[in-house]
Amino acid sequence: KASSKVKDEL
Amino acid sequence: MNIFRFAGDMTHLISILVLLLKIYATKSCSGISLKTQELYALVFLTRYLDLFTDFISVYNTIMKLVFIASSLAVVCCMRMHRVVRRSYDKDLDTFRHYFLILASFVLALLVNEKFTFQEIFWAFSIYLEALAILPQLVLLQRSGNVDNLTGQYVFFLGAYRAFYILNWIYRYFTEQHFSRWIACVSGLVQTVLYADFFYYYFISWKNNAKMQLPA
Repeated sequence: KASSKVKDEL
Repeated sequence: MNIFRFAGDMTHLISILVLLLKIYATKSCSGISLKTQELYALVFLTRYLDLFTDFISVYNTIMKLVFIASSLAVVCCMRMHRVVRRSYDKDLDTFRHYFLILASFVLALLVNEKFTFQEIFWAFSIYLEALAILPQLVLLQRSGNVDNLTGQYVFFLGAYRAFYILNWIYRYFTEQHFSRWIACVSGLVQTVLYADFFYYYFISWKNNAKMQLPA
């Protein structure tokens, strides 16, 4: 869940 | 991180290095649209607002700093450098890019993941990036011939988002709850805008000829 919330892409 | 996203980031980095090489080596920015460079600087500044608040990884932070610094450096160099600025095609680079900024901002207010400051500016940067290449493509269309480094710059800049589309497809199938439909739809539009450039770039590469865009 966390990954889709935080913008981890450039 | 997956191979598609890494390839996309590296392709993006290469496009920036080719642009810097072109300006530094030839001391000229002919064929480069200052408006596209200004739009890209705005894209990075509004997308990486979380640079100091959300730490993702060293790689992520370094790449964000590189993208922001390089885009600002190119804009400053094209505006200030006494030799480079003389080669700027001022009368060809006339695209009214303020409309792109306005349209992207209005769309970001209407379509975003959450109505918060950071999310609206993130959506704004995503929409603006999809349109940012237009002044550059119009400039190339008007100037007709495309020098090698400029052609490679635009090619890599377009190719990187195509890798990101593969990355989104990959993440969609491998991660639950993964949904980046704003970035994905916008990334598709962005890549499609390069379609005719890619076509003429491929033709020139196949015929081993200088790239010509139809006037």
